[in-house]
Amino acid sequence: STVVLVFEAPASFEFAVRAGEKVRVGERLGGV
Amino acid sequence: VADAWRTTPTKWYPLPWFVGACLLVFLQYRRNARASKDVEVDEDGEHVVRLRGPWQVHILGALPLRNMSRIWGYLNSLELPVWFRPIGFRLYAWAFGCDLSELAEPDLRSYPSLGAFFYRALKPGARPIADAPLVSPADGTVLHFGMVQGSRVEQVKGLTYSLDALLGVERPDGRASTSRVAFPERELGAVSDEEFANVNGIEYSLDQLLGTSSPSTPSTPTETTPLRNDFPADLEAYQRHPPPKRAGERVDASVASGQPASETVAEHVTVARELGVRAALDRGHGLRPRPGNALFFTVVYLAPGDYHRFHSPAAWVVEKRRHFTGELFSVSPYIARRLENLFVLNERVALLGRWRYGAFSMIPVGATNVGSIKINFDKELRTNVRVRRGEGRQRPGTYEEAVYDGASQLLHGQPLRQGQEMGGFCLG
Repeated sequence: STVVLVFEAPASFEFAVRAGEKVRVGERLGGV
Repeated sequence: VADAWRTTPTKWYPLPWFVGACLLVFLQYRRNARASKDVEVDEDGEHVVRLRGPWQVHILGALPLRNMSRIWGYLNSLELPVWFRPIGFRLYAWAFGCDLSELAEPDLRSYPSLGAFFYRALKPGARPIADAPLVSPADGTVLHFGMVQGSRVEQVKGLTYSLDALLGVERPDGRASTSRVAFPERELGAVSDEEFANVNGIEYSLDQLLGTSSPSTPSTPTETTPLRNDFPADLEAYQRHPPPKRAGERVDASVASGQPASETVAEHVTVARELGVRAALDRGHGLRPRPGNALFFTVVYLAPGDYHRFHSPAAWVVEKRRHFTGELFSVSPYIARRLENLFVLNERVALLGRWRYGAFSMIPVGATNVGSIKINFDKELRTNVRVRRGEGRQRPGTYEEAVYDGASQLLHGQPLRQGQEMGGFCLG
């Protein structure tokens, strides 16, 4: 199964992950 | 000829199974090849999504995936003998890399079936929430992420799908976007207490807006005219007596669970603070980024051994839910790299709302082995249901919509704190 997020954020928003990286609930995905 | 017809003996023998399978694939391929030549838009002008990809995809397309999923779910709901459970679940944990030390219920005999074990909860504190605007909603692997270009979302490098097809296009009779309120001319981040909102020309503090003001709060509205005739009255009434639930109105899970209204309001106020005044009030915003903003996406893939409940990735308000029945293709990275429009073809529940920066949506997408999606605050949602004989199957791209307006009169939607459990995926 898969969870897709689509969201609006300031253009300066940056992801803090890489494709293929393992993540767990609550870990930082990104920020402004 | 007549004699030969009468006297020649008939000899029956079984056809090899693969001859039948090849015939099925050929028929499916020819049907899709013919269909893909058709115009990509149906009579309502809605974008129609077709099955496209290499031959593996057409074999999948020919299989009765939904029935297979329901049979898989039925088998995994069968009660296991108590003596077998510890052995069986340890074997499953070993095969799929589950961490048994973080189970909320460590006694493996208490899980009656594999389906119950699959939907296991974790003990409190097993997943600390990072201090960041956006955190991962689930355990898994980040399949892809990036900025939405135009209205196309990248599935993997080189494969894109339509955002409208994923979330559903606002219906022509869609609800008008609700009233907007005038805001101070600066980008709102987290709102501190002394923050004021200039609403229709009247200065209100956040406490005033949310009805949590104590008489000593210095800021008083500069005029006596109410903010919006329904707003403060809502709040005072809401503070004292949560509104009686009208028959059939969605019950607010937190209130239904016996949680006193004051706690519910306090929770909603917490979320409102994290949202900031703009997002707390500005509903029905839709996916049109404000100047200086952009739309982003990220996709988290949950493997069979992962913890399969999902949590709120931010403080946000869910305004509505759209349930798209669809296929149940596997969503493994192998298929995601080959099957175009995978997330638009599959059964999914699009949760639409807003967070501090504007529009926010979260879309759990089902797959063959986990076709059922549960949303804790939506008891009426049913996914992966059998299409009864004679009932027309929902056309691809259409959806059933539910609005959570009644969940909180304060925020007109279901408020969620960051990290709060929202629901999960079940087998079958």
